[in-house]
Amino acid sequence: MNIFRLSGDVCHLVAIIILFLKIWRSKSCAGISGKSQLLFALVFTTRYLDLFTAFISIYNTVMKVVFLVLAYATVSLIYFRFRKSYDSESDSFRVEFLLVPVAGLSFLENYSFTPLEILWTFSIYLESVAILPQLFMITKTGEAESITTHYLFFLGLYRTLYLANWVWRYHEEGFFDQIAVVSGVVQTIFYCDFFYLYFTRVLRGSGKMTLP
Amino acid sequence: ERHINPKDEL
Repeated sequence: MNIFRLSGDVCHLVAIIILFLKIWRSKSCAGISGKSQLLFALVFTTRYLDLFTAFISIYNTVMKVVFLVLAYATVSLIYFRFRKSYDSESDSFRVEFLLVPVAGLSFLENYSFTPLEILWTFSIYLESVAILPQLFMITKTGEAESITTHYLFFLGLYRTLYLANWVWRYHEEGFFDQIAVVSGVVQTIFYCDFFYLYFTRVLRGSGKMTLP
Repeated sequence: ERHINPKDEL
């Protein structure tokens, strides 16, 4: 464990909590892409199957459970409790265009052709594109509430910190996981455009982020 | 030999 990975995990947890509380307290999921949240729940489900077979540490187990619970709780808020406020019209990204290539690639490019390994690989590839429906929805509506942008900021920060974590681990331990790193770099690149808008608009105190 | 990821990351 290193400071980059720990702070990355904390940012990830903060992002998920920010989103959950935003929906829970505003009793609305307007502007939130339910599809992205479904994809994240699928990422955690397919990645954390080793929850019962491999014990890494208390921290690892606790964080996996917390992420799974919060992911499914957020999905249930969007699709059940506050479904009237769900803007399915703007959340129109075709997720099959993500799931099919990701599933295909996880069968082609993996470390070993076993169910657990393929599902883990699937979750890694899926995580790098899971935010696209949300980013697409923001471009479609042309705006995002500032709390939603803070959620995206912490998600992007978590991914950026994971890149630093891999540099550190490569330098310290010679650790290098090609699938995770390549996929993580792709994922972080998707946030660059958002980061630019976030720093130039939201942090200038304009509150809402409106796209040009 | 390829360094198998210990899958210790979240």
